[in-house]
Amino acid sequence: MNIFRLAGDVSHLVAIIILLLKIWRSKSCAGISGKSQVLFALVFSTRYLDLFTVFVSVYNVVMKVVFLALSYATVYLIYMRFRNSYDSENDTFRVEFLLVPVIGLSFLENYAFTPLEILWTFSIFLEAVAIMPQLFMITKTGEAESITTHYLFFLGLYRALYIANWVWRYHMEGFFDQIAVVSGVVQTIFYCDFFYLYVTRVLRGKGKMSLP
Amino acid sequence: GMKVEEHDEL
Repeated sequence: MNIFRLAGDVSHLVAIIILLLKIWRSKSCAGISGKSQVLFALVFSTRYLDLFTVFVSVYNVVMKVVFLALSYATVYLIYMRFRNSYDSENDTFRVEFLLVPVIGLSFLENYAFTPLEILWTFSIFLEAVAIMPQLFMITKTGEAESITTHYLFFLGLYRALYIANWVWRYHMEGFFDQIAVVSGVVQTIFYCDFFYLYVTRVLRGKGKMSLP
Repeated sequence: GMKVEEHDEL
């Protein structure tokens, strides 16, 4: 555990809580892609199956359980409790275009051809692209509420901090997880354009972020 | 290197 990893995990947690609280307090999930949230729930579900097989640390177990619970709570709020506010008309990203290549790749490129390892690899690759329905939705509607952009900012920050964590671990521990690092870098690149808009429009302006 | 089936990151 290093400071980048810890800060990355905290950013990830903050992002998820921001989104959950936004939906809970406003009793609305307008502008939120339910598809992205289902994909994230799928990411956690397939990655954390090792909760049943290996014990890493108390921190590890607690965080995994929290991420799983919060991601399912978010999906529940969007599709059940506040489904009247769900903007399905604009949440039209074709998820199968992500799932098919990701499933294919996880069978081709993995550390071991075992069910748990393939599912772990699937979750890593899927996480890299899971935000795309949300970004697509923002592009389609041309705007995002500021709370939604704060959520995306903390998600992107989490990715950036994980890269710093990998640089640190590579130098200090000789640790290098090629699958996680490559897809993590790809994932972070997706946020760069958003980061630029966030700084130039949300932080300097106020309220909603609208696209040019 | 990477030890299979021991992913310590979240």
